[in-house]
Amino acid sequence: MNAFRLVGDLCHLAAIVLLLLKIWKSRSVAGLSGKSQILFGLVFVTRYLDLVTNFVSPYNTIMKVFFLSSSIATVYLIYTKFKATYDGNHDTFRMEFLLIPCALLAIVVNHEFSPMEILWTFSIYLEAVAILPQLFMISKTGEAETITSHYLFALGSYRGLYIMNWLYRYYYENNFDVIAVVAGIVQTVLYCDFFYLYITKVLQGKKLQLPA
Amino acid sequence: SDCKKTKDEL
Repeated sequence: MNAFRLVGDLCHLAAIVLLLLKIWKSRSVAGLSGKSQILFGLVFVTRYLDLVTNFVSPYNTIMKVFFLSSSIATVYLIYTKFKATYDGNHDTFRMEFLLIPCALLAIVVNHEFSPMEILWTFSIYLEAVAILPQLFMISKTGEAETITSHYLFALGSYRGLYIMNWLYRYYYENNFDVIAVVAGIVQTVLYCDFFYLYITKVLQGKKLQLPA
Repeated sequence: SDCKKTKDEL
């Protein structure tokens, strides 16, 4: 474990907690893409299948349990408890356009052609693009609540910090996973446009408004 | 391959 990865995991944790706080305090899921949350849930389910078979450390297990349960809880809150506030008309990104290419790519490009490895690879590819429905929804509504933009900033930062972690592990531990690194770079690049808006607007105290 | 060693990540 290194500082980049620890801070990255804490950013990821903060993002998920921020999202749950926003939903619970505002009693609303307005502005949130249920599809992105479904995709994140799928990412955790397909990646943490080894939760019970492969023990890494107490930290690793606790975080996996938290990520799994919180993502499933978020989907539940969006599609059942606060369904009335879910803005389905603006959450129209076609998930199959992400699921099918990620599944095909995971079958073709992986480290080992075994079910667990292909599912892990699928989860890595899917995580890289899972935020697209949410970013697409913001581009359609033209704005995002401030706490939602904090959520996105924390979520985007987590994988950016993981890239630093991979650089560190490459130079100091001679560990390197090209699939995770390439997907992580794609994932972080997708946030760049949002990062620009966040830093120039939200940090100036303005609401996140996309140029019409 | 050495990539296995990053499987301790979340």
